[in-house]
Amino acid sequence: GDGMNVLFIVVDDLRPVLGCYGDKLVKSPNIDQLASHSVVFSNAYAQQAVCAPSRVSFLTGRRPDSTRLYDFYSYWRVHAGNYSTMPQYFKENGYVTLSVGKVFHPGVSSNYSDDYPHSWSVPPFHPSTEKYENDKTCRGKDGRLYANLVCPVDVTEMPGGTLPDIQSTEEAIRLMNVMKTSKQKFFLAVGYHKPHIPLRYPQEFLKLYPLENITLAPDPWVPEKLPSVAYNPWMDIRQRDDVKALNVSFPYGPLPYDFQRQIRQSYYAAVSYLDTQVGQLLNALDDVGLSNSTIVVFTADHGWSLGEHGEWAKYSNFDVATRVPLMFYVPGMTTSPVIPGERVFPYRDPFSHISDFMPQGQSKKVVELVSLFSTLAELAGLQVPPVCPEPSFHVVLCTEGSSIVRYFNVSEEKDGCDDTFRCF
Amino acid sequence: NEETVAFSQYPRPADTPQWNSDKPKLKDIRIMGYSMRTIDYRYTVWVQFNPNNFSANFEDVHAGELYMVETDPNQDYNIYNNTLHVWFYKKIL
Repeated sequence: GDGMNVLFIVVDDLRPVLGCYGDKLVKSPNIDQLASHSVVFSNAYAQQAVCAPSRVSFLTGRRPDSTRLYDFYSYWRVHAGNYSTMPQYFKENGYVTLSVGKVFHPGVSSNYSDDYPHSWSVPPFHPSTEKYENDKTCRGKDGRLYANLVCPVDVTEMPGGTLPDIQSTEEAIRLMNVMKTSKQKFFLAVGYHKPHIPLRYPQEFLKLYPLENITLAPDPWVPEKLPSVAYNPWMDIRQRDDVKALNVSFPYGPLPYDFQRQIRQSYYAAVSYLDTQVGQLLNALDDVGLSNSTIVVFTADHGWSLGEHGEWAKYSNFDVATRVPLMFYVPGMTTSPVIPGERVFPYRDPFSHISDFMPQGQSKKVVELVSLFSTLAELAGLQVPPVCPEPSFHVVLCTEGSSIVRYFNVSEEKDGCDDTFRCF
Repeated sequence: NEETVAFSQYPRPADTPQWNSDKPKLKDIRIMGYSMRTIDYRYTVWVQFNPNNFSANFEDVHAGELYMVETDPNQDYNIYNNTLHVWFYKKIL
């Protein structure tokens, strides 16, 4: 991948509810198509199951105990150490680095600037409709507008007549065209908001998941021997108007079973909506003729509990909250180079596409997001940052996660996987 | 085929759930849950944490979790306190 472009796609609160991870209910044909040309890690974990700490960790290649960010209220360069970031490193190595949507967590933890200009060549793009994300835009049964958790919408009725992720895809495609013309190598990071709450998505995606097909989590109770300190009382969803109206007891609930199924239904619908955005983005990569010279990384900042252990949201150490999808498409490495002009990522419509997912390479190795920095440096042919000493607060460039490129050759894996469903 | 390990962590303000348990501010963190995962198990200890000097005290364990992937993939049966797994500690520690 020496000198290749990098398209880094990071999704907010996406657990591996994807066809390529063996989920039989979800419709995710575009992400599955990406997986069919990629090496897919089935045991990838975040360092902390909450947005800002996880993102600062994988973008600096340092663990939370080194960034000293466990909440949302400090900026590592001031609070812990002036650590270089992954985009900054690419920028210092001749790349144009670009941020679209939610890559760093906005606010204090990225210096109210997404760490620009350190990390990015131009000011990061944020969708103009991001500011309405928590407004009362969800139409209730009474026709009034609420700030609900479950929020299928008519996009034409939304402020600005669109949604943040749709705007992010449009901007990312525009930037790819600019980069194509300028012939500069680029590191383009695209951060999608959904399926982060509120589960606000175009209402037509509900048709993919009739409520009668939606079950409860396999274990929707608080485990008997779960230490109380380990339990996450899902405060953020309790503040949503539809959940508030249920008057659920604190801390253990439970939510009414019917509403639990509605949340799961909308999470799946939001994932399919996200899949269409990723599909348009990758289709555009074909359009500009860069699919053969661009590494694509697809991952998430952490997972999300969908009722397992009586929990919702992230905020815990459970696998459902920490495990993430992680896949790397490297032309000529994870897939043979395509004939110029041939499409690698033709858009697939989840409403009509019949899943025909064929795994390319599934690694069962247990890996961590903190390894992303060194892995991408190696794939792009840059010098891999050195391993950090203990402690490393004074070290600007080093990483606490080693590169996982050595696991890309799945055929060497003792129990590598060639049958997705059996593996997952 | 060396075994690979993933480390995660999560902070808590108290031993029992309260309004800020999900997202405690740094100054309110009193406990840190450190998890170690391999292909076979997830082992977690919730230890005392001092937000003033960022130190975790592994001598002061508030609670523990141990789940074996093969027999309990959904992590519903915490066997941390089962005497049977003393051998397990010897193996991993």
